[in-house]
Amino acid sequence: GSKQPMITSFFGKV
Amino acid sequence: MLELRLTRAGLLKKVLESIRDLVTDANFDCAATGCSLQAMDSSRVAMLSLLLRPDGFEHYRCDRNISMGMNLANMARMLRCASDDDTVTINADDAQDKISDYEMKLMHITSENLEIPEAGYEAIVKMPASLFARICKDLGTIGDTVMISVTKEGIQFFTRGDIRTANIFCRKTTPVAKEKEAISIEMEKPVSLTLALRYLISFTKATPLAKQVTISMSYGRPIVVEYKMEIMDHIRFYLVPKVEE
Repeated sequence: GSKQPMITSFFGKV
Repeated sequence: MLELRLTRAGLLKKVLESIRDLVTDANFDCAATGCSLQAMDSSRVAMLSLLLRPDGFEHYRCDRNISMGMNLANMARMLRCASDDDTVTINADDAQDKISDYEMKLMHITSENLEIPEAGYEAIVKMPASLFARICKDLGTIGDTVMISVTKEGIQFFTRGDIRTANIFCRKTTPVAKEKEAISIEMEKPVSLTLALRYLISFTKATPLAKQVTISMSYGRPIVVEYKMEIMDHIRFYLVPKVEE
């Protein structure tokens, strides 16, 4: 199976 | 005071139709440099970033930065009252919490804006937006994830369903190909990402806005699907690739 990471783990909060 | 006037409501209608399924509520951040909107989808797996530049408007006045929280479905419904070549004006006083003419209620949305690093990409593919949309739609009838692989020969889309698999290979065109059929590839090294098709299909709702779509990929990073609008600027969609367990 494959996991779906979230976008917040790639782009930091401003 | 904010006063925006757009001669062709049709463009704004298409923009809203292309984002309203992905994001429900979002802040339009207006400044002298233009109107931008950045929002994640509810599952926080995809994100969109929209920029509407002042020179795309017939009249653009923004005295001070203003952020308007809107429900995009309401805004899309409101804009349906305008025909494509109607002029649409958006006014918002600093104090008020509505935009005039349609008295649409603004909302206070706490949105966390994300910093998007302007990183380089291992592969950048430009292809006809309608071709990309058709491939995503067709593959969506077979599987729910697609492996997009870029080599110097072209871009390949592979999906596996429970009854069949599909493999579509789009060869890079020669430089003489007409703009609207051209498939060009800039590549540092071959890259392949596995992505959820339902988000890509949602992104392709922006197809009416641009002839071409630019797909930027780096291993292990969100894919960027960008539609450049001739004068307004761009809509960029970001989607995190799936990772093998």
